[in-house]
Amino acid sequence: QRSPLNDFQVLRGTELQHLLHSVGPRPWQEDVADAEECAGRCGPLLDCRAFHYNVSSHGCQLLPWTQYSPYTELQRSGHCDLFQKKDYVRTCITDNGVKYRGTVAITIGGLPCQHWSHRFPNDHKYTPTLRNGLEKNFCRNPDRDPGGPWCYTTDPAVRFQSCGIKSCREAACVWCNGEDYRGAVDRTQSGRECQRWDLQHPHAHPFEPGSLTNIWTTTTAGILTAPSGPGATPLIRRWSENSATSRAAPRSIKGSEAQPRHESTTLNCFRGKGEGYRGMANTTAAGVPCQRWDAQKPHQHRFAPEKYACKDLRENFCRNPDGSEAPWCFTSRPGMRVAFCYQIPRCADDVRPEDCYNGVGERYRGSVSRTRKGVPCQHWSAEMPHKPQFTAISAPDAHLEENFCRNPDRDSHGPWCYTTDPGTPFDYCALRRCDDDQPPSILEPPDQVVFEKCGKRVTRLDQQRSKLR
Amino acid sequence: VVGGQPGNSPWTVSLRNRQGQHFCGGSLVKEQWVLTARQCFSSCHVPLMGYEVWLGTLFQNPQPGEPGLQQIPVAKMVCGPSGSQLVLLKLERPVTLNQRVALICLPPERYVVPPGTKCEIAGWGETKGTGNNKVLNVASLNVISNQECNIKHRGRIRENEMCTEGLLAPVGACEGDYGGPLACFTHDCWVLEGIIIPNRVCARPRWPAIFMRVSVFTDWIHKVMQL
Repeated sequence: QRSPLNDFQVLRGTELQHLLHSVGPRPWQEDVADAEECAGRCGPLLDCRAFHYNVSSHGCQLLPWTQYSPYTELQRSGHCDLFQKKDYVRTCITDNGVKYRGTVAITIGGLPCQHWSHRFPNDHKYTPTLRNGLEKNFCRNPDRDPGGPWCYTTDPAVRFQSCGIKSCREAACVWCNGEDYRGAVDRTQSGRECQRWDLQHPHAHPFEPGSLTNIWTTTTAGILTAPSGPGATPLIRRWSENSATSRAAPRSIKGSEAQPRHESTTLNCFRGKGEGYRGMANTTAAGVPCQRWDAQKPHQHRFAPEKYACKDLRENFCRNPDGSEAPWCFTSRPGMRVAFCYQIPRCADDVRPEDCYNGVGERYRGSVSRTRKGVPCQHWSAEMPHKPQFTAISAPDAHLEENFCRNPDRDSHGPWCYTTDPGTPFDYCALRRCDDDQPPSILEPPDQVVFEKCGKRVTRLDQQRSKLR
Repeated sequence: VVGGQPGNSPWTVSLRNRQGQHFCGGSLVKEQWVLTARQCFSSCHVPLMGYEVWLGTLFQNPQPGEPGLQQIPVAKMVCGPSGSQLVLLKLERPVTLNQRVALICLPPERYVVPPGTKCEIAGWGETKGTGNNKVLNVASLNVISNQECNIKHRGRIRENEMCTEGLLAPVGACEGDYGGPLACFTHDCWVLEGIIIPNRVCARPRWPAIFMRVSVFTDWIHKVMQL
C-alpha cells in the first residue's frame, strides 16, 4: 500500500518559477483526482523531478527541475503546493548514495569535479543518461562505491576522489523526546518506510499536518533509509536519554542537519506561534484560569509534562506544545476544553533601528536603506519589482537618492521605501523618532468634521429578527 | 461579545482558518480590503492559503447554501506601522455589497471621537454565558476621553488607542472578537473608529475597554490600498 507520494517532499503554498522564459514547464493537467495521482504520473518519468499541485482546481503540472536547478526561484503561492523528488532535494545520502541526485560538485579534498560528459583531464567509461543521473559535474556513485558519491577531478594529478557527503544516519539528532524534530527521516528503526502524515491510508490517524506550517523558516533535513539490520543504530539518535539534562547542548553535532533550539525563548511576549513562550501567564484571554498540565481534570489530555520535556509544561502556564496558532491551555472550566492565551502580547519582530528622524521624517537625509523587517529598499530610480509613484523627478524636494529611506508623501508614520520583496510594495524603515522630538498631540478639541461618505445599514428590528430565523 | 444582543453589523466579517473555523473578526473597509488585528496572525508573512473571509451571515456556523453568505479567500496580508497592532487583508476578489454586506467608512486622519459618542462592537466571539454564542452579537458602548480612561488605567493609554466606558455589568469584547470593529455613529454615519484588540481579561466590570484608534492609521490604510 505504498503511496507514490512517499518519494516526494512537499512545500505547501509554494510555486517553483523558472526564470528563463525560453524554458517552459509542461502544461497543466486538470484531470487528476489528487496529489497522489500527480505523484504517480511524475514518479516513473526520468525527466520529471517535481510537480505543482493546485489545491483549488485539482490540477497538476510536471516539472523537469527542482529548487536546486539553475535559474529557478521559490515563490509563495495561494493555491499551489510544490512536491519535489526526495532524491533531488536531500543533502545527505542513503545507503551508499547510488540514488543521490544532489548538486555537490566538489570533492572532500576541495577539488572541483570534472563534468561527466568530458573526457579530459580524465578519460573514463561513463556516458551520462537520464537514468544514471550523471549530470554536469555533480558527485554521483554510478559504480556503487562503498565510499559514497565521488567524481573525477579537474586536477590531472588526482583522477577521482570521494565527495565526502555524509550519510543521513550521521546527520540528524533530536532534543528531548524529539517533539521539535523537523527533519526528513522517513524510515523506522526497523527499516519500515513511514506513512506520510498527510495521508490517512493505510492507517487512519488524528495527526493532521499543521495547517500553518511556515515553509519559509523550516529547514529541510536529510532523509534516512533503513539501517542495515536488526539492532542497528537508531536512525535518529538522542543526545541525552535524561530529560533533566535535555536542555544541554549536544556534546557534538555531526553533519549539518542537527536540530538546534530553533526558536528563542520569550517571557513577556510571544513570537511566531509562541512555541518558545516560557512566561507565567496562566489564564485564557477570557480570564478563565488554566488547568495544570500534570492534571487530568477537568479535561483528560495527552500533554503530560514528562512526555514533552522540551515544552516546559509547568504548572498551568500557557504553552504551545503542538504547533497551534498561539500559546493555549486546557481551562479549569469543564465546559471549555481549550482556549488561546491571546492576552499575551506578540513580541515586536522589527530589526533594531539604525538611525532616528524628527517630525514625520520628511527632512531625513540619512543613508538607512532597509525596512523595519530588514528587507533592502528598492532604488527610487528602479522600476522593479515595484513601479514607484514617487521619483527624483516627480518629487525633486524629497531627495530620493539611491535606495535611502525617505518620506516624499509626508507619511505620518515616518520614512519609508519601496522594498525589494515583490510581495511587499512598500514598508517603513529601520528608523525611530528621535528621543528629543515630541510629536504633536492629536487629543485637542476636535474640529467640526463632515463625513462625505459613511457606513449605512438597515436598522429595522423586524428585519434583524427575520435574518436570525 | 459579553453582554451583547444578537444584531446586525454588515461590515463585520469573520476570519476563517483552513478548517473553516472562525478565529477573529474584521471590518470591511473597501470591497477588497478588510482591517483586522495583528494578533490574529502568527507572522506578517504567514502563507494565507486556505484562509477566508466570510460575510453576509449572522451565524457563526452557517449551513451550506445559506442565502447571502460570501466566502472570499484572503490573497495578501499587510502589517500596519509599528505599534499599530493592525493588519490589512486583501481579498482575492471584491465582495458583493448588498443589504447584508456593507462597507464601513474610515474616519478622517487624526480624528478624535468626542466623549459620549455612541458606539457598537460586534463579533462571533465568546459571550461568557451572557448570550447566544452561535450568532453575531452586538453591544453598545460609549466613548470616554483618554484622560478619563487613564485614571483607571494609570496613564498607560497611548494616543493611538481609545477607550469606552466601563459599565457595572460586564459588557465588552472577548476571545474571538479580536480584530472586529468599534463602529461609532457620528454625523449620521457609522464610522470605524476603533479595532478590538486583546486585553488581559474580557469585559471587566467598571473597567474601560481599550481599542486601537483607527484615525491615527487612516493615511496608512489609504496608502496600502493605493499602492
